[in-house]
Amino acid sequence: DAASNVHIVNMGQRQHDDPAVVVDSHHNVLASVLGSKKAAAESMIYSYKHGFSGFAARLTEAQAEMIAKLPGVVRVIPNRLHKLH
Amino acid sequence: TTRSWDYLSQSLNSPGNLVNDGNMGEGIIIGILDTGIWPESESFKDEGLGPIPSRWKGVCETGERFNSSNCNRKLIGARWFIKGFQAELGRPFNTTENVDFMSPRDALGHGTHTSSTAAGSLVRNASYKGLALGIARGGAPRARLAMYKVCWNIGGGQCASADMLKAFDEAINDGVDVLSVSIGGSVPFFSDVDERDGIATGAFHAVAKGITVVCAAGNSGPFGQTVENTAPWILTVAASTVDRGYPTSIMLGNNRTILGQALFAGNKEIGFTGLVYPETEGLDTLEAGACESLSLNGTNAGGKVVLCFTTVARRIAVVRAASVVKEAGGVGVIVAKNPTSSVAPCDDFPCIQVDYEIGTQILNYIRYTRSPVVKLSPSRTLVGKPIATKVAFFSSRGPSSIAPFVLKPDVAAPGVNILAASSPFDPFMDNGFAFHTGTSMACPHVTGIVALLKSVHPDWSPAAIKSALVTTASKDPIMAEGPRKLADPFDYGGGIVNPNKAADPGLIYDMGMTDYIQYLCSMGYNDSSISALAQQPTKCPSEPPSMLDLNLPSITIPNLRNSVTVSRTVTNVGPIYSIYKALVQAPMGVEVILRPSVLAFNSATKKFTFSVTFVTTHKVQGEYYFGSLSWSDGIRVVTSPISVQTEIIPSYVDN
Repeated sequence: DAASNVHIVNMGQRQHDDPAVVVDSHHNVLASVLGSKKAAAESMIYSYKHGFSGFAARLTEAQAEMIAKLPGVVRVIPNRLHKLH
Repeated sequence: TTRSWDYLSQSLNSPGNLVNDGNMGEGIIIGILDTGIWPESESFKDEGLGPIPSRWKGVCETGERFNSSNCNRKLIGARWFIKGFQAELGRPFNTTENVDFMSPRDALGHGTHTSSTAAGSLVRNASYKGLALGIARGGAPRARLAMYKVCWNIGGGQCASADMLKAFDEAINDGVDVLSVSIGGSVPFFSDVDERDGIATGAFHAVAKGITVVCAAGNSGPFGQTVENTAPWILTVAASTVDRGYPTSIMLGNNRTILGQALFAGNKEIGFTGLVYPETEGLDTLEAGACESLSLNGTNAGGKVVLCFTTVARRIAVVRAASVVKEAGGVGVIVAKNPTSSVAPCDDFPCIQVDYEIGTQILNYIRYTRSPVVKLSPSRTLVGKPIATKVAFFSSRGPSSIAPFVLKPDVAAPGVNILAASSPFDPFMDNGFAFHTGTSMACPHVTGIVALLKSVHPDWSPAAIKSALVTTASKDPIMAEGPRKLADPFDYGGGIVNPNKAADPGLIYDMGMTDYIQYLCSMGYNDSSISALAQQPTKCPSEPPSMLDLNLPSITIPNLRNSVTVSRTVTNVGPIYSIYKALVQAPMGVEVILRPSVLAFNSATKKFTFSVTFVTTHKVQGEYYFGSLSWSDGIRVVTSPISVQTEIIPSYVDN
C-alpha cells in the first residue's frame, strides 16, 4: 500500500514479564485496527519488548490515528532516518 | 588509533594506567550500532581471549556473506535491522547499486572503524601507505564486541529510528555493558521523549538498565547550538585532534620551503615543475581559482602543480580541485583554506593544504616570478609535543538547542585523522586500515574508555561514569578551530577525556531514574509521555522542579537574571576520610557564592549537598561567560565547568 508508512507505536510500560505475551498483545492491538491477525502479521515490522512495550508497523495515516486512540497506546509517531557522523 | 591511545596516556607498556588496571576491558561487552562489521579484519581476531561471558544472550545472525563462524570470542554477537530503513526507502534496498550486504557485514567501513577503535585487538605495523605507522587497537582490546547493523550504504550511511529502537531493545536483552552510537539527526531535533529520535528514547531504556550509552556530538560545527544527542542520560562526545601531523614539503623555486599538511604517500618526490594559479580577467577574477569551482580553461596545467583558494571548509573543495587538476594532466594541487587539522588522501595524488597566509605567499611568488616552479615531497608523520591539541572545526557545538541547561557536549576525544580497520569496499582503505575523521571516530574512543572504567568500577552508574569523565577531563591550553580561539565548554564540555584521572575521580555527581524524571518534568513533557518513557506511572509536581538543580557534573545557566542558587550533591568514591576544599573561577561579571566551601567526608558521611549562588553584574543581554568550580583533596581535582548567560529581556534573540 503506497499510502502506508512505518509508524512506531509506544505502549508504555511492559504489562507482562514474558516477551511472548508482550508480542501477542502488540499483534492484538494491531489486529483490532487492521481487521485480522493475518493483516497484523503482514503489517508488523518489529515488537519492542525488552526496554519498553511497543511496536513498529506499516500503517496508513488513518490507521495510525485509530491506533493512537486505543487504550494502552501512549503515542504513534512516524519512522525517521538518521545519518552517520 | 596508532597514536590516539598513547596520546591519551593508555600505552600498554606503561603500568598503572587505566588500560592495564582495567585488564584491557576483559569481561566487558561493547555493543555498537553502526553499518556492520568486516569480521575478517585482523582487528577482530580473538587470540588470547577467554570464553565468552556466560551472561551473554546475544546471537550471531547469518545473512549474505556472513555466517555464524564469522563470530568468535572477540566478535561475540552480530545482528542486522533493515525493515524500518527499507520501508522509508519505499522499495527494496538495491545492494548492487549501493554496495552493501543483507547481513551484519559492513560495506561502508564505518562500523568496522568504530568497532576497532573501541575494542579492536592489537594489530602491529598498521599504517596508511606507511603513514601513521604503529600498533592499531581499541581502547579496550580485550573487551568483546557485538555489532547491531542499523545503517545502510546510501548517502554516506543512513539509519531508521524503528531499526535503531529495535537494536537498543535487543542489545539491552543481550547483555551489553556499553553502547556506542556514532549516529545522529540534524537541526531541528526531536524531543527527548519522541521515538522519532530513536537514540534518546532507546538510550533511556538502556541507561535505566545500567548500560552507558556513548554518542557522537555531530559534525555541524563550528556553529553554536548544533550539538546532537543532548539528553542528559547520554554521554555526548566532541572531536579533537591528537598530537600527530603530516607535514608535506612544498619547495618553491626561490628555495623557500613550506610545510603544508597532506596524506600524500607517494614514494618519490615530484621534482621541480611548473606552478600555476588560474587567474582570469573579467567580472569575477577569483572564480577560476576557487578550489570548489576550479576552472583550468585557458590555463596550461599539464605536468604542473595548481594553486587554488577556498572558503569551503568541507573536504569536497579539496576533492573537486584534485579531480579537476588530475583530469587536466596536472601533477598536484595546493589548497589554501581556513586551517583545519582534518586531511584526507586524494588517491595517491598530492593535495596539500596550507592556510591563507601561506597560500597568499605562494600566489605572490607565482604572480611576481617569470617561471614559477615547485617541488613536492611525500608526507611524513610527525608526533609529539610540537603538535597542539585542537577541538575540530566540524565538531558540533553547544549549547544544547533542546535543553540549554544541560551542558553538551560532555567531553572531547580524538576524532581527526584516526587510522583504524575498515572494509575492503572503503575507497580510502590500504591493507585493512583507513583514516577517517568525525565525531563518529571520537565516540568509540570514549566507549573504549567507558569499558575500561566498567572493568575497574563495575558498580558505577552511567551517570557516575559520565561525572568521572567530565570532572577529570583536561582543559588547557586547548584551542578550538574555526575561527581559532581558546576552547570553552561548548566546544569540549569538561575537556579532553583523561582516562587515568577518570578512574580515580574522588567525587562523583551521581544520577538515577528519579533525576531523569525530574529533568523530564522540568522540560514540561506531559505525564503520559514521561510515564511511557520511564516505564513507571509518573505525575510531575504542579510546580516543576528547577532544571538547574539536576545533579549534573556541570552548571549551565542560560538565563541568569539578578541571582539564582543551584544545588548539587557529590558522592565520595575516594578514600573514606577525605577533606575537599573548593576553588571557584567565576565567569566574568558574575559573582559566585559557594556554601559550604569545605566538604569533610568520613565513614558516616559519604554524600554532601552544597549550593552555589550566582549574581550577575551584567547590565546588558549577555553572551555566555565561562568559569569552573573545583573540589580538591590535595591529590584529586574534581572540576565542573560553569557557563552563565545573563538575561535582561526574556526570550530575546539578537545573536
